[in-house]
Amino acid sequence: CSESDLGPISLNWFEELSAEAPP
Amino acid sequence: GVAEELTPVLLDGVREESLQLVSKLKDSCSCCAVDVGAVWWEAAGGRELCVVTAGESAVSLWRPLAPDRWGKVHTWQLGEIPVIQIVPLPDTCNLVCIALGDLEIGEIRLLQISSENDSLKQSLVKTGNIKAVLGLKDRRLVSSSRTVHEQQVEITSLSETGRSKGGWTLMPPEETVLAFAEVEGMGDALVGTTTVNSIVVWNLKTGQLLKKMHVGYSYPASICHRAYSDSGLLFVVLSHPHAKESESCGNPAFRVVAFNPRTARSTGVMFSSLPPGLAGRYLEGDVKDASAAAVLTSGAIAVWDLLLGHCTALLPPDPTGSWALARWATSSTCLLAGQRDGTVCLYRY
Repeated sequence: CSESDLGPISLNWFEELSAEAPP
Repeated sequence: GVAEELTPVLLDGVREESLQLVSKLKDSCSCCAVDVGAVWWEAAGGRELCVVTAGESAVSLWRPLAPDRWGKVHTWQLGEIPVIQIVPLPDTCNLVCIALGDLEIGEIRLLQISSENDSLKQSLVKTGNIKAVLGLKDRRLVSSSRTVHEQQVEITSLSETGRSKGGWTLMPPEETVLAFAEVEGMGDALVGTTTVNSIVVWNLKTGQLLKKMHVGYSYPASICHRAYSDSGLLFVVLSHPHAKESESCGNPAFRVVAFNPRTARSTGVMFSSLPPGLAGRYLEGDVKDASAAAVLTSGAIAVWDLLLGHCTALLPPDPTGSWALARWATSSTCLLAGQRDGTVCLYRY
C-alpha cells in the first residue's frame, strides 16, 4: 500500500498518539 | 455423504496431508464439550504441554502418557453457572482461566492445584456483565463489561500463584468492545473491535484511548484475533462471522487489514476466503502467527496461510461427527480439533 492511500506514515505513531491523547 | 462431497475440493490444491493426526483424546463422559485449549503444566517430571477440555460443568486437564496416549489427571467440578470458554493465559504455568455464564460471561475463574495439599483449587477473579476477555502477557487479563449506563475496560493483574494483584481501567469507547488483541512487539499497545465495527487502540500503561478507526461497512461485526505493527502501520487480523459472499472476494473468513494509526485510513492486505466450491460459512476460529483455523457450518475445519491468503488444509467432518472447535496449541504447529462429544484430535501442522 502506498503512502498516498493511507496518508503520511510515522514509525513512532504509538508514542506520538500517546503524547497527543488526553490523559 | 458430506465427506464424499468434499473430496474434489481436497484434490483442487488443498492438501489434507498438511495436517497429520498425532493423537486422540476420548472423554469417557459423554458431556457436551464447549472449549479446548493447551496449557503448560509443571509436575515432578518437569514442564509439559497439557490439554484442557471444558464441558459445561467440569474442566479437565490431560497430560501425555505416551506419544499417542493421553490421560485425564485432574477434573475441576464447577457450580451451576455453565462454562462458556477457556481463556488462554500466555506465558503461564499450572494455571487455567475460564469464563462462566449463561448468554454472556458472568464470572471469570482461575483453576489450580494447591501446592500445600495437592487439592483442586478455584478462585474468582471477576464478576459482571462481561462482553469480552483476553489473557495478556505478564499474567494480566483485559475485560470489557457493561452496566446500563457505562462500559468498563479493566486490566486485572495476577500473581504467580494466581492471586489477583489488583488492576486499573482503560478509557472506554462509547460502543461495546467485543474482542481484544495485544499488539505484538509493542509492550503497551492493545487493540479492540467494537459493535459498530471500529478498531480502537489503547496505551495499556496509561489507560489512554489513542485512536478509533472504522473497519468499513462491507464486513460487519468483525472480530480481531491478532495485531502487529510494522513500518509505521498497524496490521490487524480480523474474522468476519457475518460477511456476505461477494464476487471479488468469495466467502471471506479472515482478512488482514493495514491501518495507518496517524490518519485512521486503512486498506485490505489479504483475504482468506473459503475454497471455491466448499459449502458452508465461517462459524468460529483461531489465529496463531500466520496460520488461521476455522470451523465451518458444514462441520469441516479449514486452515489458511494468512500471508498468502491460501487455504492450506481441510479436515472434512469426521465420520463419527462434525468438528465443533478449532484451536491452535501454544504454537501454530499443533492444532486441537474438537467434537461436541468431547473427543479432541491433535494434528501436527
